[in-house]
Amino acid sequence: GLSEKFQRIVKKIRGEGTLTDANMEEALGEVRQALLEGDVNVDVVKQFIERVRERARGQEVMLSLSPAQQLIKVIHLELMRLLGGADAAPSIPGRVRDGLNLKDFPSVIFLVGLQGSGKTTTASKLALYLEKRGLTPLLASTDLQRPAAREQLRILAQQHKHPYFEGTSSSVVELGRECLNQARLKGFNPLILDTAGRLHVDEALMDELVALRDSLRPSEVLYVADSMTGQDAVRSSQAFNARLNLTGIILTKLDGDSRGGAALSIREVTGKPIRFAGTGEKPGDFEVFQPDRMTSRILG
Amino acid sequence: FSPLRAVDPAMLDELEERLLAADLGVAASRKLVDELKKRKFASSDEVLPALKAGMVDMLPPPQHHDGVKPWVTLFVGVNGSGKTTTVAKVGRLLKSAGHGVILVAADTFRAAAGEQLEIWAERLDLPVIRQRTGSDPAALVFDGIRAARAQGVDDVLVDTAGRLQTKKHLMAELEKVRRVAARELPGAPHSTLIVLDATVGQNGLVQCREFHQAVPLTGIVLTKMEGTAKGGIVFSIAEELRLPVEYIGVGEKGEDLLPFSPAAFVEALFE
Ligand SMILES: Nc1nc2c(ncn2[C@@H]2O[C@H](COP(=O)(O)OP(=O)(O)OP(=O)(O)O)[C@@H](O)[C@H]2O)c(=O)[nH]1
Ligand SMILES: Nc1nc2c(ncn2[C@@H]2O[C@H](COP(=O)(O)OP(=O)(O)OP(=O)(O)O)[C@@H](O)[C@H]2O)c(=O)[nH]1
Ligand SMILES: [Mg+2]
Ligand SMILES: [Mg+2]
Repeated sequence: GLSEKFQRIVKKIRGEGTLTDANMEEALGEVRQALLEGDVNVDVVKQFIERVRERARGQEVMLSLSPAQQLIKVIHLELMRLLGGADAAPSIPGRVRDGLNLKDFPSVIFLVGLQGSGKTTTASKLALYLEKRGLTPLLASTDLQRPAAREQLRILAQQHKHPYFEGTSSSVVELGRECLNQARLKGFNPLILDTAGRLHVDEALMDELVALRDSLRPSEVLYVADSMTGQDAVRSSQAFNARLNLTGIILTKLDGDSRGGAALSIREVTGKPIRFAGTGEKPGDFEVFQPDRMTSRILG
Repeated sequence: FSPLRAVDPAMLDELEERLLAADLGVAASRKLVDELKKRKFASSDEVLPALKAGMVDMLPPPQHHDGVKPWVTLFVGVNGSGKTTTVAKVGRLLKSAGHGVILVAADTFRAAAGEQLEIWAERLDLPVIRQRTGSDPAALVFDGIRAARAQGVDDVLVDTAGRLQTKKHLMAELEKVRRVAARELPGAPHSTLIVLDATVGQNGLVQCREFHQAVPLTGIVLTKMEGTAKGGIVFSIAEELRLPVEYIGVGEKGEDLLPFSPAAFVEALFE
């Protein structure tokens, strides 16, 4: 669906018989402003507008549409392509619906990201989600740095009767191995591993996460991002992706009223699919990500 | 003698992009650049310093504390912004300045919220008032103020649960906390600080607007500033609501809190 603002932009150029360079630029200017106000990254907006301009003028003329209609279609298609993408869930045997790769036994899912983005809460939501689909996840955390971090996950697991394991090692990598061994021993699948929040510029903590990944070989490394993030979304997600090769994104706090342009920025810059959306603090506030809802939200 | 000339449009565009990249937002970036457009300079080297000076001028001075005792500070903000950690850091700072401090763990909702602040209180050797999950946050604030008056404590720092401004019942809960504080101690809460994550985009302005309606804000704490985010949203917040930044958080340890310096902040923005 197209947002109100987008409709207004559409009406403006629909009024013209043919799409001149001048009113195309005006329309693109409006779209640019809407995207910036919606927190899409400045460089991502630049590239997006450039691609739209080329496509609208280019050889891909749709003969049944007026130039103005063509511009609208290109903008909408380009946004949908960016956010959803037909490449979001390639078919691989052993995959669960909604695109998670769980073909190992036990599979390991990492939840990673910046401080406060919602990883611990998302871990318990993901456990409930997978349980409803017939899996037997084990929840565990390697966060040894935040006060009461593991306690938080333990309480969430207890509240909703999810299996939870707390290792005793004081080294993050060894603790991770302990949790994996427990999953293997007790027949749980997958292991959902909550990790400590960290800055992408904290070399030591990023190295620790890479070491954890090298040791546990997770089939899913999900970047948990706060949907109200502004321009910085590109820097942090890009850095995490470069070091870890993320497999997917989870956007949280979509029950707020932020426009969520970070979704576009993160997707554009990492190329990784947005799998899920967090829509509240309760365990059921978790759903498969809907790209079309997101496009109208971002445009405002 | 050097003739005065208008700023090269390419330079203005580049500066506007840097402001946008710092989360100043379309309106504030445009306003600052428009002001540069109106001026003439002897050399292009003078432009950036002029922009920086204009930005420093936009930032209001910190709130004045007039030694009322106990001084009650309420910490509010959306989920995960850094409130609990900030309460601990401010407690440590005040204690090191010789103040008697009481922490109030008024987040009675989130899993392990009380435990988290309790661990901090233990580390910093500060008293903390807390109850079981599900108890009324207003009652805890009431207890905190009572205890502070009885013990002659200088500062009461109240941690609250994270909440999105879209949740009207949670905003109402915050109003109630403020009312109860004011009834128990006229003038309380003397400071109400919204804790903003430096990575927040334009929604940071909406958060301030909405929270300000529920509980009059007196200032901002900008956390996670040692990352790559610039926290530029504070400029439009300053324009619209005249809220000063009181502190910035620069890490996860107790000592990782700095009093806000507009000049240092603007310098860092352009680094
Ligand atoms: N409203 C809302 N709140 C959320 C959502 N996801 C998480 N939260 C809240 O956001 C806050 C931070 O969540 P956590 O799960 O502690 O975040 P985290 O990433 O584990 O934090 P660190 O471990 O410190 O990095 C908590 O108050 C959660 O209840 C969501 O989708 N909507
Ligand atoms: N890097 C960095 N992390 C910070 C800073 N301040 C807080 N954090 C981290 O951010 C995460 C969330 O902090 P909390 O204090 O739990 O945030 P909160 O606002 O109380 O969260 P809720 O109560 O769940 O709404 C924790 O991992 C903190 O260690 C900071 O200045 N820099
Ligand atoms: Mg956590
Ligand atoms: Mg808290």
